Amino acid sequence: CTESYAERYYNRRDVQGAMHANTTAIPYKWTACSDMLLKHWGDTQFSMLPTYKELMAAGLRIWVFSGDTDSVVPVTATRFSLNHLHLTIKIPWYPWYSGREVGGWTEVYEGLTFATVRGAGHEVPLFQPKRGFRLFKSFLGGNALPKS
Amino acid sequence: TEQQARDRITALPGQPTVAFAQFSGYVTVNEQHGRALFYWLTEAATDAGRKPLLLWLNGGPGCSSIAYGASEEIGPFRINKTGSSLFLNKYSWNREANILFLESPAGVGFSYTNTSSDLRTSGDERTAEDALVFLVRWMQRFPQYRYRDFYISGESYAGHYVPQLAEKILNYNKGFSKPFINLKGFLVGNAVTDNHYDMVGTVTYWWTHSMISDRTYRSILSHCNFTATKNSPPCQRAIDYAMNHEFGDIDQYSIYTPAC
Repeated sequence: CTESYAERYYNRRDVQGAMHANTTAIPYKWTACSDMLLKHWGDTQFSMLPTYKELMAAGLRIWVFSGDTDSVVPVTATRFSLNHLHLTIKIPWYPWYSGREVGGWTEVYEGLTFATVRGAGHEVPLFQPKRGFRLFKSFLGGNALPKS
Repeated sequence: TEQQARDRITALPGQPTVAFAQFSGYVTVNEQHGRALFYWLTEAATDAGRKPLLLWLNGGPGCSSIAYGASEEIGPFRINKTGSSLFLNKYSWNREANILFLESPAGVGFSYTNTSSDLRTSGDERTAEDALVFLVRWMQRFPQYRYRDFYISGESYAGHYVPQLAEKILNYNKGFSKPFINLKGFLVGNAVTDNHYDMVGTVTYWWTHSMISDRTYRSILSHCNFTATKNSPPCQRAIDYAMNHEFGDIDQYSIYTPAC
C-alpha cells in the first residue's frame, strides 16, 4: 500500500520544489513505475550467470539474498539459478541470527555469499527491516552472518 | 562545488528534524537526446566523510524509482498514509553508509528524456550505459566520493541493472591506474538472474508452498520449457490459470501479508 503514499507525496509541487525535481515540467505525473518502459523494454539479458562469473573473477564482493515469502522471484528461483554457477562451498549452510531469532539461512561460497531472510517478501527491508539491516552490516563489514 | 550546493535539500515538506545532509537533482547523461537522471543522496547519519557510498537501484524494468528503495525500504524516511508528512525509518541503511538513490532509466519517476522515442527503445544495455555516465558525472559534482569505497545494491530486476553496471564500471576502470570509482562489490535481493532457472524455481515454489494444485503444477511443467523470452500460448494459459484461479487474493510479493 505504501506505493500509493509515495504517489501522493512526490506529486506535491512543494515536495518537487524542495527536491529540485520536475524542473522541466514533465508531461505526465510522477509514478512509481513506468508502464511505457515496461511494455516496450527492448534488450534483456537471458541469463546473468556469465556476468556473475566475470565479476567473481574480478574479485568483487558479491552477496545474494532472498526474502522467503516472495512468490515473484522466490528463494527457489535464486537457488536454482545460483546452483548452475557450480560454486565451491567455503562455509556450509547454517542458520544465521538476528536479535536471538533465526534471521534465515546462509551459505558462503568462494566468491559469493547467499542468504535467505526469514519472513521477508520481495522487498526485504520493507518486510523485515531489522534482519535486512543486519544483513547489510555484515555485507559492508565483509563478515559472514552471525551464527548466534 | 556550486552545483552540489544548489542540489542541497534544506528540508522536505513534513520531514522530522534530522542530522544528516541530503542532496537531489539531475545529471544529464545524454545531451543529444536530452536524457537526464534524477538522484537523491541521503548522507550517513554519522561520520559521513568516512563511510562508504551505496548506490541503490530497484526493479521493473521501469520501476527503479524512489517509491521503493528510498521510501519503503532502506531510506531514512517513510511516508504517512495521506502523503502529508514523513517519519523516520529506524533501520535506515544510512546509519552505515551514504545512500544514493537513482531513478533509472530516463522515463522512470522524475528522470526524463526530451526524445519521446527513448521511452519505447529502452533496454538493459542503454540503462547500464546511462547509469555509468551518471556515476562518472555525479562524482565530478561530488568529488568527495571519488576513491571512496563504493557498493551497488538493489532488488528484483536490479538483478540485471546491478551486475550490468558493475561490469561497465570494471571495463571503464581499465583506463585508470587508480580508478576513482572504487567499486568493491554488490548485493542483490530477490533478483532476476536466469530466465530459465528462475521460472523453474518459481513454479517449484508455488507448488511447495501450496499456492497451486498438483494438477496445475503438472500442467505448467508439461507445457512450459522456459527457454524462450516469451511463453507459448498453452504455457501462458497454464500460468494464468494458477494466478487467476488458485493463488487467490494474495500479495504475490509477500504471500502471507494481506493484499493492499
